[in-house]
Amino acid sequence: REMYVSGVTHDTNVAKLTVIEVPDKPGIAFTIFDALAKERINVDMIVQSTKAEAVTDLLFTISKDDSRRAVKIIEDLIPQLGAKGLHCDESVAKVSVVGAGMVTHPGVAALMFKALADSGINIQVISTSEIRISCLIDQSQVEKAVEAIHRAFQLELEPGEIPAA
Amino acid sequence: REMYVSGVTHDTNVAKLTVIEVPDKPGIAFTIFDALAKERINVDMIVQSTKAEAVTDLLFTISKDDSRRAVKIIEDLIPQLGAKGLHCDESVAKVSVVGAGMVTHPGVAALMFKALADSGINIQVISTSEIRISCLIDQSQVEKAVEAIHRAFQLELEPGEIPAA
Ligand SMILES: C[C@@H](O)[C@H](N)C(=O)O
Ligand SMILES: C[C@@H](O)[C@H](N)C(=O)O
Repeated sequence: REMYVSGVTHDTNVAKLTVIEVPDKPGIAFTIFDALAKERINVDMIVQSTKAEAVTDLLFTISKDDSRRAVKIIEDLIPQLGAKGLHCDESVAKVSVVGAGMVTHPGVAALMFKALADSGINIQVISTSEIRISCLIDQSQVEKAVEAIHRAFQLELEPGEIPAA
Repeated sequence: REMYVSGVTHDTNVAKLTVIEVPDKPGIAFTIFDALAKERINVDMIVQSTKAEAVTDLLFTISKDDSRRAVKIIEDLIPQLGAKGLHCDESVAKVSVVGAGMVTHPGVAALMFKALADSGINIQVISTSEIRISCLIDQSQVEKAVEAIHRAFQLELEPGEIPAA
């Protein structure tokens, strides 16, 4: 099947909220995102990876503009959830490789991660689909990241995209 | 912007590999996925959420058919990575809601999670994009999950899809 990388996107208007050590049982994810949905808070990434433990962290990203409201909503929910707490991180940015057919081309993720590694940029969060590989990195490194990924994929920078450093 | 849910997909040919307590520093993600890419192992989901610690878990999914080879590749890499170990879980299945514009419609994730919660199904891993919300659940519950999500979204089952229980 055809694979192509159509571009690199980035977003600095990102806040990462992590619900810390929440019981890993049915109904928890629903409670969190129902509360956010009722307040019309748009959620971008939802990322949860589970260990073989009774608790897990659940993180999600929203825009920085919504973070104060979202923090209030989730903090009010902490007792009901039985979570340890909530962490809000506004120092992150999201950088993504966008394309198609990337599942069947394992080298695409490796190349994106190489570009970041070679630039000394630490990958904090990863979430993927067949058409998008998204990483959260430190906001201060986003220009360097976009430029490095463009170089790695030999993509021309579009007008208006971050110019090469 | 338009939002729609076009369908529910499921995949039982899923193995979840977790690289446990790997140093959270540049180059780690590249090392893992470069090794898999060189062996032409197709990777579906990559999920990493980070705590404010020196180590993190990094999990990814592949087909069950590739798991033995992938386990060998990653186990050989454990010393170089400095990870604690590797966990391979073949008891999972992936269920996804597929559509468009889901970021700007926070209720979609909440409704999917509600369907699973109401069926008593625990969500083990979550990864999302604007066009897909994917959850890993126990393989034994996948029919129940697909049916519950269909009901929640009032979608007609396509010919060939898992019939209502
Ligand atoms: C942590 C959360 O995802 C939980 N496992 C649930 O099913 O809701
Ligand atoms: C854990 C892994 O993602 C690491 N932070 C890296 O940048 O490669």
